[in-house]
This record gives sequence, structure tokens and C-alpha cells, in this order.
Amino acid sequence: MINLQDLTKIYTVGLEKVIALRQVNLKVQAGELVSIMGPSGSGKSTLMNLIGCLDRPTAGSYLLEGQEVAHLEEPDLAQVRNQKIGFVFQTFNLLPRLNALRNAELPMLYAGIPARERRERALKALTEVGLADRIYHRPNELSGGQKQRVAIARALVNKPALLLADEPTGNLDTRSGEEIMAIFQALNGQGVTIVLVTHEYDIARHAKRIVQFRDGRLVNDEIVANP
Amino acid sequence: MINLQDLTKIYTVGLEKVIALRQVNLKVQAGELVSIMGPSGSGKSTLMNLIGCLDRPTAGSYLLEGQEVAHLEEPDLAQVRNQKIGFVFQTFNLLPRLNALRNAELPMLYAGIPARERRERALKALTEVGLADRIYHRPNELSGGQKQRVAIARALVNKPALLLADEPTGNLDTRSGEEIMAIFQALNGQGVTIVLVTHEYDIARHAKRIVQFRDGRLVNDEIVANP
Ligand SMILES: Nc1ncnc2c1ncn2[C@@H]1O[C@H](COP(=O)(O)OP(=O)(O)OP(=O)(O)O)[C@@H](O)[C@H]1O
Ligand SMILES: Nc1ncnc2c1ncn2[C@@H]1O[C@H](COP(=O)(O)OP(=O)(O)OP(=O)(O)O)[C@@H](O)[C@H]1O
Ligand SMILES: [Mg+2]
Ligand SMILES: [Mg+2]
Repeated sequence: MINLQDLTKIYTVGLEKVIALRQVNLKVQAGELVSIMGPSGSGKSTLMNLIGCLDRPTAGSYLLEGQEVAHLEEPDLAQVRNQKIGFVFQTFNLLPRLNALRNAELPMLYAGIPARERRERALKALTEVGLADRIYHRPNELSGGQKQRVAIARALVNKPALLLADEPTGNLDTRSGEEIMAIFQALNGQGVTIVLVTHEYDIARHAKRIVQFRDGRLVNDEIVANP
Repeated sequence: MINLQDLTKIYTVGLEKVIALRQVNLKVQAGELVSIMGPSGSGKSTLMNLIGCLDRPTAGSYLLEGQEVAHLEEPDLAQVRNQKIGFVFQTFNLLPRLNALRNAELPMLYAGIPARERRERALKALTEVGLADRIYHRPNELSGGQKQRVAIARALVNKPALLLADEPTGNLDTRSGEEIMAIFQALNGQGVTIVLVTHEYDIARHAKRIVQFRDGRLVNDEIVANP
């Protein structure tokens, strides 16, 4: 499903170069559930942005379902994103003027889904994450963990083949976090490929495989017993 | 230091009323270190906003260092905030057009501190949280945990008597989170009163007292052995 070879990302800030990812080699098979861990600043969100086609690498190759996407431009990137990928952002990225329901419906607008079905699917996803009684609240009328759960619901509504979740439980109490992981495991059971970044080992262990980053490099990649 | 009596906060969304806090009674002595825990949506950030004088209660009283602040208006509230309180927000609230250094200097501008001292203090705080090599990066050029650490540095620069930290380690790997807690414990050792919201028990246990919220109510308040 995902095949990264020598993937490199260098940011430029003024005269300074930040090597956010260095020659990352990573394969994820369709249907896997993989956790990504590593210190703050080690390149995890950068990796997720590249896998999610939100940004392009400086060097290296990225095959998504066998298609080379490293050199795609918008709007081809946008099409890949909307059709195949659901993304839960580390900082939620909700639209402030839309309520929870409208935020959750957004990916379906791009996919041309009709209004009635958008509403039904968004309601279902928001109910699943425990927000049925908050659907008309706008982001600034929601708690941190509620915003995070709207971001999760939004990532699910297009029934993506690949779900990318960057710290999806970072603002959730332990029990809400476990409820989200149960949703993810159920989706994975239905064949959705999931890559999730987390700094909490109890969350990471839900996956069968944990990949570790440090200073932009992939430094460890192991199968975990008893997820 | 903090004396909340029957503190109540009700939000109105359209025709709906959300009782975010119900008759909360809480005392925090000067020099204490208190952790606040509870499910997503249970009222923790609302409580922090009231204690931090960023919002006013619907009912009840709030004595801060013996002064009734529940009915203060801006700019008196702003003066209390700037002089006494450092706040780490759950969603960081950095200014997107300022780099890390300028974001960290911001509270000192309001306090009338001269430019050279602002820069020195901001540099020191950013170095302490491990961001010396990121001071010229703007928020969108920082990782999630780096943004969080800028928000922490910013809360410290005015040497507040009261530090309020809402999920300060929610985006940090375990080790960076422990480094932040070491900073907080050192400050507490110097007499700074600290109230911190967290959903991770390993972080909460650094405090000697853990207060639990549920559905807007304070439901448990106990001393913790061996922090
Ligand atoms: N401005 C607002 N208008 C309406 N409702 C609000 C507003 N802010 C918060 N709420 C609601 O008040 C309740 C408490 O919110 P609060 O942010 O205090 O929760 P929290 O304990 O910090 O949650 P989390 O752990 O998810 O951050 C939530 O149910 C939320 O939907
Ligand atoms: N747009 C950018 N411009 C310049 N540098 C950047 C940019 N985005 C990220 N960086 C830098 O690249 C490095 C990797 O960032 P990234 O966001 O991938 O880290 P991360 O592993 O997700 O960290 P965290 O756990 O704190 O979220 C960091 O050192 C960061 O400062
Ligand atoms: Mg990140
Ligand atoms: Mg909160």
C-alpha cells in the first residue's frame, strides 16, 4: 500500500536547512495497523504529511498503491488525497466558522456526495465518537478533546482505504482514548490500513507493529506481541 | 491563593444551555502543586479559563489572593492576568506571524519590560524547554510538541506567582514530558503555585494532590502519596 524509498524532506528557514526526514525506507502493506513513535521534533508529522500527499518530499520515492506520487502536482495530489486518504491532524485543523456537523461533512463535499447522505454519514461518525449532543457547536464552543474527536469523525466519513492519525488521543482522557482505539481497530478489522502517530505506549500497543523515529531517521521497526 | 465558591459557568449555544461547571468549591493554597483530571468535556479548561481570569463565571465567587475577581471587567482582569498568572493553553494559542522568540517575549511587552531584558528572558526560557535552535521558527515551522513548548516558555517569562497549564505534555513524548515536569517541580520548589490539567496519570502524580472532575462537578479531591 505504502512504499517509501530514501524519502527525504528538507525545510529551509531563512538561511538554515532543517533535515526533517533523512532517507526513510518504510513499507506498509494494505490492511496493516502501524504505530509511529519518537521524540518531539523527530519527523513524525512530516512523514504523515508526505504519506498523506499534503506535501512533497525533497528527494526519494513514494509509491501509494503502486503509483508514484512523489512528483505529483495539485490537483492530482488533491484527487489522491480525497479518494484514498483520511487524515486526523495533530492540531485538528477544523474550520472555525463551521459547526461540528459541517466540519465532519467537508471531505464528502469534495467527493460530490449528495447533501442528505453527507448529513447522515457525518451524524453517524460524530455519534460514534460520542459527540451526538455537540453537532451544532462550533470549534470554539468545544473542548480540546471534543475538537479532536470532530477531526477524527471527519477523517472517517469518506470511508478511506488509508487512515492517517497524528496523535489522535493526545487531548483525550484514557477512556475516550480507548474508545477511539476501539473504533480504529474495528476499521482495521474491515481492511482499512491505519498509520497512527502517538507518544503513549499504551496507545501504540494497539498496533501489531511499532516504528520508531529519531532525528528524522527511522531507527527501529518491530512486530509487537499481543496487541 | 485560589478560593472558588459555588463557581458555575453556563454557556449558551443557540437555544441550548451547556452547564460546563456546576457549583465548584475548590481551595488552592499558595505554593501548592495540584493536578486536575477528568473525562473529555468535563469542564477542566473552563475551570482554567475562570481561574486564569480569561472568562467570567455565571455565578459564584472567585477570590484570587483574597481579591474578589468574579465581577471584574477588562481592563482590570487584564491587569490581574498579566501580573500574577502564566497560562499554557491546551491549543497553544501562538501568534502565527511571530517567531518562537517573539511569541515567548509577548507577556513581557504588556508588563513594560525593556527590549534587551525581554530577549534575554525569552531566550533563557526557550533554552530551558529545549528550543534554543528553533527560536526564529514561526509556529507553522515547528512540530506540535515544539509549539507546545513555546507556549510553556511564554507562560514562564513573567515569573508568575500562579502557573496554569492545560495539558502541557499532551503533544510531547514521554521524555520531553518528564523534562517539562522537572521544570514545573523546580518552579514549585521556588514557591510558584501550579495548577495543571492532564489526562495522563503518570504526569498527574508529580503533584501532591489530584482533583477529579466529571460533568462539570468536582467529584474527588485527594492527597497523593509519593509524588
Ligand atoms: N464557548 C463554549 N460554548 C458552548 N459550550 C462550550 C464552550 N466551551 C466549552 N463548552 C462545552 O463545555 C463543556 C466543558 O468544556 P471544557 O473545554 O471545559 O472541557 P474539558 O474538560 O477541558 O475537556 P477536554 O479534556 O476535552 O479538553 C464541553 O461539553 C464543551 O462542549
Ligand atoms: N514548515 C517547516 N519549516 C521548517 N522546519 C520545520 C517545518 N515543519 C517542521 N519543521 C521542523 O522539522 C522537524 C520535524 O518536525 P515534525 O513536525 O515532523 O516533528 P514531530 O516528530 O511531529 O514532532 P512532535 O512530536 O513534536 O509533533 C522539527 O525539528 C521542526 O522544527
Ligand atoms: Mg508532530
Ligand atoms: Mg480542555
